[in-house]
Amino acid sequence: YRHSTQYRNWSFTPERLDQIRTEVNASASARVEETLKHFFESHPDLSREEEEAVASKAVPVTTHEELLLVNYFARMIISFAGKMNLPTEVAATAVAFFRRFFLSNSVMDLPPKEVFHTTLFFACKTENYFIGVDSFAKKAKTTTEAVLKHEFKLLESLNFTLMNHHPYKALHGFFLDIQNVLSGRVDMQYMGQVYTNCKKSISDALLTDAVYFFTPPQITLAILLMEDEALMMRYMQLKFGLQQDGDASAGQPSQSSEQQLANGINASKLLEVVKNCKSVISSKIIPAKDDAVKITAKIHYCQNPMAV
Amino acid sequence: DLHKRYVLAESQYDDPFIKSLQTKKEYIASGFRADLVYDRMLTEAFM
Amino acid sequence: EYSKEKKVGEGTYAVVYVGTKQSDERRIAIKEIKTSGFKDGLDMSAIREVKYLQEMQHVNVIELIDVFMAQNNLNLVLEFLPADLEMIIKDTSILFTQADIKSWLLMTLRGVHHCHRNFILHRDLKPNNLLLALDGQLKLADFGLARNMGSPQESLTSNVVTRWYRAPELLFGARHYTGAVDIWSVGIIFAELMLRIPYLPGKDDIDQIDVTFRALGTPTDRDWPEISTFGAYNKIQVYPPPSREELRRRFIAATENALDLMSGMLTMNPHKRLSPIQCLTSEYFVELPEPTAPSELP
Repeated sequence: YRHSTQYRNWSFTPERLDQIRTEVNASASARVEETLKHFFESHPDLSREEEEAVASKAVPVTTHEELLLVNYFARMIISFAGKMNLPTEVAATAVAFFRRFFLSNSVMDLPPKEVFHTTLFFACKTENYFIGVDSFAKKAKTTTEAVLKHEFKLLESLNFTLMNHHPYKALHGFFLDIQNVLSGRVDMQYMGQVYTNCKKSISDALLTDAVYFFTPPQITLAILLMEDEALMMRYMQLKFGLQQDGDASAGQPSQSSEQQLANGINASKLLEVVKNCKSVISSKIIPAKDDAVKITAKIHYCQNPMAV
Repeated sequence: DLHKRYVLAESQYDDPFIKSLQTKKEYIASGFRADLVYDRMLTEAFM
Repeated sequence: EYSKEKKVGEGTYAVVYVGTKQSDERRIAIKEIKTSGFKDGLDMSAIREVKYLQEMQHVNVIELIDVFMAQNNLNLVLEFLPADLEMIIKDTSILFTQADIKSWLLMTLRGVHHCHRNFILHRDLKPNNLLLALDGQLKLADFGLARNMGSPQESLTSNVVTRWYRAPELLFGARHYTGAVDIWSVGIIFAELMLRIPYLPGKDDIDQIDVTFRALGTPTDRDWPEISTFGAYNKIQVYPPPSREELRRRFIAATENALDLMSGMLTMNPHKRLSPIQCLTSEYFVELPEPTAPSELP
């Protein structure tokens, strides 16, 4: 994972991520201001009322508003992918591509709607789920031009890094390992239900910034912790030697061979990381449609002041 | 990797989906191996 | 940052130039991917090359140095590799020894092992995709057909690997294959290195099945369970597997360990075919002669 482009290019601290978004927003806002300045200069015959109307409606969106809009459309990608019966990993990759695109592009320069289908189609290709563009456009009720128009820009914005490690495979891995470590102590039908619930929660987690702060297995463990804390804690005790009070039990003479294997991991530190991840996932923002409409309107007026 | 953080214990796993594939003739003939699937998932979990 | 100095090749989807990286004067190859004329946008081969080469850094896998867009074309900057194994095999003025073969095979297997431990299938291994650097290192190249190992629910296309190097399960249309297909290709390459001519050169896809089984014997349900499931199986000729003596006569210079390794890589049943680790740890690589140091290779 350390060698992967996902780790090398798309892992950030919260502070760095904020800084990136602020910079992108500032740069786009400056362009919007310039556009508006140019607009006023080229329309000297506007009345004061008209000028004030433009000044109040054609306002650059804030960093937070950008994030709300991106997340709104990212959420739509998942539901749209579901309607098109696309595999889970394709939807997850599309969300990853979409959100990463807006770490180097502002919604003010390119509204999310314009790259919505592009990211989905590109994700299909990247995940070996090739659908011809004609067929895709027909199913998505759009045009082939709309699908392909920003493909190169997307590729550049992704820094040409296309491999994604999603938490789904890690979930399957932990599903297996829990069975081994808690052999005979867990009901398999219950485990199946836990697996199904966690899979849905992973899709939600992909819409948060947890994907930038934590590794896929850490996200999986956080979701397992949210789904069944007792099960997870028991697993961590047996697997990583976590003591019941949350401390690692390294050094205890009667560790199982599993714990010996896992002794490369500081169990209490892992738990701390997983809990942090859990809190990031839990504080997800679900943007309301009204907010998305208002932000989209602002962008529209910024790009088309005359529309005001 | 000499110090994998997991033991591949195929006999311990109750994975109905994978088990069902193991019995399908086209999968057997193709060379499909459940242990390779398990190994990949466990690698992703412990990477 | 990069200069394109000379065009050295052109294919269906790319033009290859040799050039220089300005900052350190490193010799490079630039693969300029054609983007016009592909109605589905960026070509899948280009996507695959970028996707997988970005994730791998290994001495026996070609290095993707950089990627950039210019004039609406995608450009892959790759390390410059002036030769390939096919050139060496075909050029009868080049003499090579068993130690040389061992060295090339070792490097090939190391590259394949690295791909497989990253869960990547190459799916087009053949001598002209095994490129040779100036320092003698052999590198896997052309990842245009590569993909992730299939998830259990996925069906893969069997229409991969160049015909002569295609594993029997692919010839039969298998859709749930594994890295064993790459190992088969390496086994054929090993044979070709020893013979210096293509080992199983089928004229077309149907003939390839016949050529393969005539040389290595027709598998049965006993040694390859459920092979009779494949539709094409019932139409094939039955040939006996070659005896060890026949293999010795065909591969005159090969040691017993070499024949064991080659046979292991060319086992019909993909379940029983050797894995990269089994190949790399085989007796062949620890018996004399030692593999030639890459810098000493022809």
